[in-house]
Amino acid sequence: MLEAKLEQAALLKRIVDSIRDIVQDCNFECSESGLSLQAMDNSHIALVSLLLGKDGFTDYRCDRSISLGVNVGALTKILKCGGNDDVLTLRAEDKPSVLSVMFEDSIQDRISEYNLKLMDVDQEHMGIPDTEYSASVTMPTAEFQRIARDLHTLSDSVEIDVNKEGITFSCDGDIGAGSIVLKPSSNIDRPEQSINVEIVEPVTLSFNLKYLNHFCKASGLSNQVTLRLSGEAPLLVEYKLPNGFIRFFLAPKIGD
Amino acid sequence: PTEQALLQRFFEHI
Repeated sequence: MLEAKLEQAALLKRIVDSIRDIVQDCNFECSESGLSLQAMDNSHIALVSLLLGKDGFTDYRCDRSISLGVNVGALTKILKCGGNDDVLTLRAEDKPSVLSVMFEDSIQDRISEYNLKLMDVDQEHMGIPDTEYSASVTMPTAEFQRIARDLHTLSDSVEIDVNKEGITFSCDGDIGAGSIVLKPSSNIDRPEQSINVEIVEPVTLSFNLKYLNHFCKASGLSNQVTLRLSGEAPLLVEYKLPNGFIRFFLAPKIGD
Repeated sequence: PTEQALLQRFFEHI
């Protein structure tokens, strides 16, 4: 059986919030080592990969691997019933039909428990190859979120260009064009504000801004986000989690 | 469709 306790429900709430625009139904895979998820969006242009290692939980026990088929919208509704600061416990039997979600508010001595009906989710599990990326850029999540939001007011797509000078986001839409240039910088007092650019060779690719804005829903999970680009691979947008990560992959726009 | 193919090709290529 699975029994997994998080000190703060906010972590799972934020994780589920950050994937619910992309994924409708998915399997949460629970194993001895932790909880993971891999799912594609309906249009098969983006893929989400989540890992929450067992050390990220206050208590974690999973005797044998369990697959929890979940409707993400339904899970969102149940998670909204708990407070951000509540202790959250997930429980499931070995062949579960429901996932039990318990919230404990220690200040008010309030315990609430909900059962989420599980479903069979037919999903192919794909391996993600180790990839040598041409460029990696780490920047503040708030900055990336602002860029994706601002450029989306002008256009549906963004061109990302990385070279040794820095990273440029630019777009050209019906009402006009825009661009933002970020140069590498290090901030010793506030390292989370630093911008780090690692480059093997310059790369320029275009992406759909709708998806980048969906990915930015994960901004509350980490101060920094890493973008990895290569001509031969989808864009990787990575947010580090306590003992894990949430990674979004997005195919570049082809043509136009 | 071409973007879908690219994503699927990338993940199946292992």
